[in-house]
Amino acid sequence: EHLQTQNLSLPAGAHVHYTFSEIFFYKPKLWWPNGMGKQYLYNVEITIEVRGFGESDLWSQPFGFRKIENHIDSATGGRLFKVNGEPIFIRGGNWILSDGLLRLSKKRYQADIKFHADMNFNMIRCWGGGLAERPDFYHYCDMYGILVWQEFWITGDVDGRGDPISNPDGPLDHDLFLLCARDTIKLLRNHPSLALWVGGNEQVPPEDVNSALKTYLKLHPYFENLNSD
Amino acid sequence: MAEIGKVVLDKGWLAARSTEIELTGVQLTTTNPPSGPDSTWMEAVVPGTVLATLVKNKVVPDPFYGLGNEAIIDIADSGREHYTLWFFTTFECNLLNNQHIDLNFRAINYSAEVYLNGHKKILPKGMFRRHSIDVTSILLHDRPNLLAVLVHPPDHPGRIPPEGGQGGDHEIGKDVAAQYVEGWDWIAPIRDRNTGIWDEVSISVTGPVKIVDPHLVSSFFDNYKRVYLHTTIELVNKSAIVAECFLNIQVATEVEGNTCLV
Repeated sequence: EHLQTQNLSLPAGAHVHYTFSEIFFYKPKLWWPNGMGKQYLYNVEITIEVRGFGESDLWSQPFGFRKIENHIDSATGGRLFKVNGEPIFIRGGNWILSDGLLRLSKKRYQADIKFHADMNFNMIRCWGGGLAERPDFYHYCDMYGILVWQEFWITGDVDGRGDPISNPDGPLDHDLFLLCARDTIKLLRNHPSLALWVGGNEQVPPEDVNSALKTYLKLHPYFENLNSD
Repeated sequence: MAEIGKVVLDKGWLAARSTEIELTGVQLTTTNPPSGPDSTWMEAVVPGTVLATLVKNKVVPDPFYGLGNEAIIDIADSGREHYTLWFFTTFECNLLNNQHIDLNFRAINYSAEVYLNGHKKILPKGMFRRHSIDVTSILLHDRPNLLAVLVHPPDHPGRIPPEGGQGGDHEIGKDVAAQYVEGWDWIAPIRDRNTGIWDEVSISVTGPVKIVDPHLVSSFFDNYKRVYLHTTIELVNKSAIVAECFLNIQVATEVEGNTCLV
C-alpha cells in the first residue's frame, strides 16, 4: 500500500506539475523532537522510467511524519509549540553558521548538531543575519530531533533601525529577495525538523515582501479543510 | 555511459585572482586551461569562500586566530576586484543518446560568469538561490570538460566604520546576502563578505524526463491513527518527442541494514 505507480504521457518539452494520489498509512511511526521520542524516518523514493529508454531520473529523501503547531499565548506573550499534539517545552540554541569561511562539511554539521542534541536542546534558531541553512544541516537536525526556526535575511540593525534609518525598505531588489525565498523554501520544505519560518530578526520585512512570504508559506486550502476534520 | 544521478564536484578545483589572469573565460576553457597549481593558480576550497581559499594557501592568515583578521585587507579598501576570483575544474562524462546533463550550483555569493568548453552563461545575483544549467549540447564526450567560474562579490560590500557596529555601514543590506559579514557584536567583519562558490556544485545526469522539487506533505486524522502522505512533483520532458512514462513512488522503512519493508 506504500507503493504507487502511474502511467503518464508527457508532451515534448513539457514542464508539468503532477500530484500523486495520497498514500495511506495506519498508525505510522512518528518523528519526535529530541527528548520526546524517536526520530523515526521513512525513505521516500520517486523514480521515473520512460518507455524505450529505461530509468530516466530518481529522487529520494528521508521523511518523518509529524505535525507541528504553534501560537502566541495571550497570557504570557510567548510562543507555544505542540508536536504531534503534545505540548513541548522549547530549549533552544541560537545559530549563525557552522564556519565563518563557509567550509560547511557534513562531518562538521553532524558534530555541531549532535552537540546541541547532547546538550538536551530541542530547537535551533537560524538567525536572519546569517544563512538559510543547507540541506546537510537539516539532515542532521532530522536525525537528532532538533526543530529548526529558520529566519529570512532581514535584521533590525541593518533593515529599518538606526539614525539615519538603515535600509528602511529592506534590500533594493524585492523581486530578487522573493525569488531567493521561494527557492530556499523549495530546497528545505521536506525536512521534518523544519518547524517555523520567520520574516527576519527583530524586524518585520517591508510590507510587500512580508505579505508575499505569508502567501508562499500559507497552508494549501485543501489541507486547511483536512486538518479541521 | 553515464549513470543516472548526481555527481558532486568538490575536488580538483583551482582558483586565481581575476586581476592576475589576462585570459578570457573562453580561452581558459578551450586553448589555455590552467595545468595545475603554480604561481598564479592555487588549490581552491569548493564549496567555501574566496577567503577560505586564500587561508588554505596561506596567502592571508587565518582570521579566526589571534589578530589575524587585522592583517587581511577589507574589501572596502581593496576594491571588489581584489576578491573577484576565477575558479576552475574539469570533469568527464559520457552520455548516451537521450541522456541529458545539468550543471548545478546550490549557492554562489553573489553573481558569476560560467564558462564550459568555451560557452558562456551568466549566473544572476543572489546569495540564496540555486542555478541549474542544461549543458548537454556543449558537453565533450571524448575528453575532459573544462569549467571556469568567475565569481563576483556582493554589489554593496559596504565599509566598516572605525567604531564597528552591527552590520558596519549597513550597505550589505541592499543586497540579498548574509548581513553578519560586515561585523556584529559576536564577530569581526569578514573581509571578502563571504564571496565564493559557498555551497555544493554538481552535475546530474537524467534521461529524457527529469524530476524537479518534489513536495511531501502529511495529514493526520483520528488521533494519528490515519495518516496520508501527499506528494507533488514537477516533471520536465527535455526531449523533442512525447515521453510515455511510468512514475513510481515508494515509501520504505529500513528494517535492518539494506533490507527494507515496503
